[in-house]
Amino acid sequence: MPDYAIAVHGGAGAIRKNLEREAEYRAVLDAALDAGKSLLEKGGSAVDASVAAVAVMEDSPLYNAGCGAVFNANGFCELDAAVMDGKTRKTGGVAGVTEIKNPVYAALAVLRHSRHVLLGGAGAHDFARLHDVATVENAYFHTEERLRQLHEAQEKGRVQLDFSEDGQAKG
Amino acid sequence: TVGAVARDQNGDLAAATSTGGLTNKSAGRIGDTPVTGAGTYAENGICAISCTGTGDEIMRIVMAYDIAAQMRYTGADFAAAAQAALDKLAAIDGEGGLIGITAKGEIYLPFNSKGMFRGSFRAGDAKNFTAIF
Repeated sequence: MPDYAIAVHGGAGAIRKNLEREAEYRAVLDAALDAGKSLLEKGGSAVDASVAAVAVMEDSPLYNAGCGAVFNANGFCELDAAVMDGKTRKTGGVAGVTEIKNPVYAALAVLRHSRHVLLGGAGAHDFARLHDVATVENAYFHTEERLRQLHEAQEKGRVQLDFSEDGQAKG
Repeated sequence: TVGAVARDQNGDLAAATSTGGLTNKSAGRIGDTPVTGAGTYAENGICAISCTGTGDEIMRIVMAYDIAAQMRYTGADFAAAAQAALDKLAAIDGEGGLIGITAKGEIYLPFNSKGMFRGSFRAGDAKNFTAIF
């Protein structure tokens, strides 16, 4: 039985077989795994390891979270995140946040410092600031590729996963 | 969507998930990610799970908890429970996948879509495993 283990994902869907920049996508997955296992091998907690891994992917524009988030119909980014601790069954989540740089850190703050399990919108922002979670302008999340995807989706009148057969794949 | 599940040296489990949601989603729409039991769930002694895909459908089947509940109440192993959940997801035209880790540190990365960005590492492995298709 292994002492510790970690797994990560960066999204699922109709990813193109001829995915360009595959090495870049894999490098982020590797970095996320490394961030988590560096904590685990030193005796760190599963909660901290999973949060560290997710934060690495939030900081990559390749993946649909943090600075690579997709646009909603109104042309801005709204993000959700959650963390759950299997030992205590405590859980924390934030929903519809637009100004939190790493939503997973805000979710962790909810887990550790709130009697509630899910905070949304303005309340989540206030709570994040209270616990020194970094905030940014919504423009921090905006990328040209995601804006192109929004326009494509709006032209086709559909809501879509952040990757499609006829567009540049994104995780 | 991105996510991680982990088992630490004490045998404790955890799951974390983060997402921007769906492109062109309605303002105010919330998916499965922050909803405990739908897209993110962890329970020592059973498993930890992070889901990805069409979040509204994942919420309708409470996918992560459904897998844990099958394991707890029927004794199903993770692979069978996850496949049953993915079948439920497909039955309502949902698409996606999940990563899971069991109390024993076994890792599962199933999906019903054409691909899923995924990776794993277990103590003793020579290097990280990563895959897309």
